[in-house]
Amino acid sequence: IVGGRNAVSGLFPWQVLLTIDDVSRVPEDSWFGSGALLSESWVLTAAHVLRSQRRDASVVPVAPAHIRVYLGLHNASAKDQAVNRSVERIVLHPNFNPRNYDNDIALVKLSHVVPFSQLVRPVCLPPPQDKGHHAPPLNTLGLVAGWGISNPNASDTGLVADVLQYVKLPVVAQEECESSYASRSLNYNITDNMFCAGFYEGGHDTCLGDSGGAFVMEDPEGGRWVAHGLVSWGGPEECGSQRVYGVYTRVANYVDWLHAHLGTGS
Amino acid sequence: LVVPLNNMYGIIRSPNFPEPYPKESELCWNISVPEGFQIRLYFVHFDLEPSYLCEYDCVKVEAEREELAVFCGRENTDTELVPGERVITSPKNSLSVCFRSDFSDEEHFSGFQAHYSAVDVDECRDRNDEDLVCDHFCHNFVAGYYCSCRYGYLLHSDNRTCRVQCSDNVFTERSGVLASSDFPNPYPKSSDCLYRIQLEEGFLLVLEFDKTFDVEDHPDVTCPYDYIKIQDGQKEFGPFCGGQSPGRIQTESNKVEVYFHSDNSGENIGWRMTYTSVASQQCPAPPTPLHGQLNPTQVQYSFRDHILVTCDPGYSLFKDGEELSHYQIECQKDGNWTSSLPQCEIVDCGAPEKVAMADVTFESPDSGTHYGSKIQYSCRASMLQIHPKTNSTYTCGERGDWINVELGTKLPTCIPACGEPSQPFPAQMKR
Repeated sequence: IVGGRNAVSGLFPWQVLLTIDDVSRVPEDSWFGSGALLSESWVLTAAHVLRSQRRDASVVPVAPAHIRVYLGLHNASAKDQAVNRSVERIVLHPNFNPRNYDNDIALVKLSHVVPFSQLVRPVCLPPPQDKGHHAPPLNTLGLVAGWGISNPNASDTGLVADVLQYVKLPVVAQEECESSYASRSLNYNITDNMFCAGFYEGGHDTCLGDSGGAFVMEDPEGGRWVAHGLVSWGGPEECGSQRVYGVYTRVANYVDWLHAHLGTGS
Repeated sequence: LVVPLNNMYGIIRSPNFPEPYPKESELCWNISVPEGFQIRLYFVHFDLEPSYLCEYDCVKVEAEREELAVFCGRENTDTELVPGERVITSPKNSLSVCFRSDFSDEEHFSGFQAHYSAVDVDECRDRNDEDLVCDHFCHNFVAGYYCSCRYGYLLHSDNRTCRVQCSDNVFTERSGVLASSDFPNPYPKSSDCLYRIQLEEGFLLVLEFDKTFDVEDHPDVTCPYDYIKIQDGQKEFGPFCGGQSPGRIQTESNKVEVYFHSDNSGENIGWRMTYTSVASQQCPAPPTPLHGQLNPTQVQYSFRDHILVTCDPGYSLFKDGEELSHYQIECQKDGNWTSSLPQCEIVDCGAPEKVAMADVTFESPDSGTHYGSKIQYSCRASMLQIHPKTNSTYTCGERGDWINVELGTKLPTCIPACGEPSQPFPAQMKR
């Protein structure tokens, strides 16, 4: 998280840390990401966090045995104080496209249910997306938390934030998001399954290691926090650069798919 | 001298023809041909002594003892006729030709020569006698003819009139219409029709004839030709005929026989009647049940009338302790209903089903579960929320189910509350 703040314990009780140790590659090449707890058994995250890094198997998920889930974690260097779970099953979205990160969403089923507590609680899902009505609403602020990079100048790409960081980011108009990426030399494709969040002037952003974390907004009616987005990708520039918006998976487009897997109905 | 002639054709000549005929001669030819034929006769030569009114010599043609013609002389005068080119046709199948000469002739007369032949009679064309004319169709053939009838009719044994088969009519509906065959066209001849109206006991039949009524009659004798009679078991009505409708007939029976006879002549329109039935007994109108309705509602009910008993919404029918979806009673012939009325009792939804981790709150202080009562589910722990998010009030419905406006009869569940941090977000800091 670039330009964020330290979170206090219990502020993001749905935040989980996912560590992946893909033994098919060199052992040092493990990585991590975030997720959001949806229920006692299911964690929502970005598909690219869970996909195998092997070139010949771009949409094959990593083996569940190589994933560890930490819940109720505040200080990442004190994982032993968190609840941890192994993974029973991974569900990547069937249309996940690793080239442009379209449909970058996935589910992780915990091998054992996790009891809820002051530090472990689920986040809400938004209502299904209506045609002509974009969620989340433009220019409103959302929160994203993570243990990712906080200083993009640093050469270290490991866990640079011990304490969970969070940042407030406004939702950017889709046209502005598309035009900001259209001016680049590389070809980017902002689809309707994505939205942008960030500031034109930069300074606040998500970054490497925050992937899969929930972009949450408070429901004005119920006062509950709803996961509208998932940290997905950004441009090659430094995180927090000017006119470099972070791109998030638009969760509302997948509510029916999620409920179908969670078995919760509508 | 009488000469019988039975051939189908032949020649008749005066004696000695073509020489002068003898004096004081008298000769007859009796020509007869088979029935169905007539005889045509014409003269090719005629030369007889003329005399006033043919009192001397003559040729006389007779048939059926009637004189058809008397000829004499050589040409027609005021008082005498010669046959000339005239053709004589016999009315039936026999003809007699008689020649007579007296004692003297002033001159010599050569006599006559005539030809005869049998010709077929076209009975279909020539018959004028109503008693012999075909009723529907006539077909002529050599030496005879026959009659036939339109489809649906049968040729009567008189081989002339067409009758109908009309005795299998049984009416069992509570009302109906009877009419003579082909009404309002003339009814068939030579027919005997029996119409039976048979209702179940408890009904009395009422007959009402149309004003149009035309059955062949006689000015002096009561219905000698065609007539209609009605028998209701004990009493007989009729016979009716003529042009005056019998009007309304109130019978005392649930069974009536209507008999209609037509003879072999006449062209009359016939009759039509409407029959209805009235119940012999009435059933008293039952009181409307509390919280229920009767359908139909009438001031009086008669035999076979039905009443459907239904309850107001939120009430169920109960009869002898058994819940029924509907109930019907029927008026019997003795004036009693088939059973007493059931009762409408308020629907009870019973104790609401339990939902795990949820409490039920009754809206009414007596924890009522009857129609219209309301309950509410609420999750016990603060970290649980009702799912789906809805007003969790359920109302006891008409059919005995607890119903939620959004979920229907489906029950909610308590699931962990989502999106609730355990720490409040920090307040904005002044810079």
